[in-house]
Amino acid sequence: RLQPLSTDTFDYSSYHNLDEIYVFMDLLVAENPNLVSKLEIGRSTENRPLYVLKFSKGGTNRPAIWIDTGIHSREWVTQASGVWFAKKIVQDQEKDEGLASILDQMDIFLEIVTNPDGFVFTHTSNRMWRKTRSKRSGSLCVGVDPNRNWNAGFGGSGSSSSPCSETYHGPYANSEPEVEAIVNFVKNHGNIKAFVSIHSYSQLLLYPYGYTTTPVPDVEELHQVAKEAVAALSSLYGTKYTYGSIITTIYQASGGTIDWTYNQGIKYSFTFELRDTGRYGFLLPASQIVPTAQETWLALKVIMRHALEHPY
Amino acid sequence: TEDFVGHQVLRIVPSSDEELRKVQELQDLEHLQLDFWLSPRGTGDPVDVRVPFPSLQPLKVHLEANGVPYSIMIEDVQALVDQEQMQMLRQRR
Repeated sequence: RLQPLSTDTFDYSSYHNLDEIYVFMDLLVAENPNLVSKLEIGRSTENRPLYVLKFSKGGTNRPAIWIDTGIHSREWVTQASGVWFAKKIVQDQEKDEGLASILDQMDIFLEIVTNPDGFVFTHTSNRMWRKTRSKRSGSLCVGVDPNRNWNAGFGGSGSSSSPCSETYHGPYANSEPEVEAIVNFVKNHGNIKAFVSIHSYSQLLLYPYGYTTTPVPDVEELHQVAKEAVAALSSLYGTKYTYGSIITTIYQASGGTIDWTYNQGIKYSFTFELRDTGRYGFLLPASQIVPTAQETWLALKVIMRHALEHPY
Repeated sequence: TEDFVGHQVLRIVPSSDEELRKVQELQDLEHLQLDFWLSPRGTGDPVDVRVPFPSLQPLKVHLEANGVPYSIMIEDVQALVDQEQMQMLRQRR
């Protein structure tokens, strides 16, 4: 197999397996040593490295923005969009005034493949695999839903105690090393100001909470940010998005990522559900990767800029 | 490798609380091995469910018997998976 020689020759309009994405990350770091570095924040259940790209113009422990893609492994457009975002940050770091001002004061962390075991499994054995690949004694069923494994209403309604369920919350909060790695990273960093977790599909931009109907104290501000982000996203291709809190917009979901991050004090916590409206679901054609990433990037920039301009 | 030959994805849009309840009940029918791509949210919101081939007929009968309308979102999941694989192989070459 031919490996891309540079991130310029990488094919962003095609889906890639884990090895190819990890090669891309190494190329990006090698090409941009003054901006991009690769951190290993932990190991997965099957001992794969959990990599995060750090985009930084220097300084120590600057306020930061976190973006993750691919926590649900079958949502391939998310990992593919993560790759595109990484290249976009490098390309636009100087020519896009808004991004430049963000990077002047903040770092961006991007975890492109948050659930590498599951992602490999979707490429090798079961395209529809969603969960992690952890095993439980006493059950033949494998995996935990990493978006029900966080310590925010853990084990409550909207998650399942059955290891065979797609929404199995796991034996205890942070039982999954993929989740624990992020928890440790966020706590150790201590200065993350915006946290965006990207899923697919159904075209939503959501903010906390998912585990309780009690609105977050910052509901009005988050609602307004979501409104502006969705407007920016829709301006490119007219893609229609709905926005609101998780529990009021979709359903109760306990143990979710951004409920935990919000409770940790990260006010600007959002989660996306990328395209599609109901033709392909998780099998979104590769031709839609770049348009999806492009429109999502516009929304991400609104969130990042808001975090920059509204320090707390 | 898991194959999805004959699997369909059905789109159900419950238009009343009664229909919504019927669709929610499907989540408990473990023997059908349904894979909810979009779980039930509320009336008017789509529910997408991947149905293995052996469960297609019983599920459709169940929906029709309860007057719950549905449409076929993906006729054959494996055909789309194959297309995706072909596209990846072509790009690599």
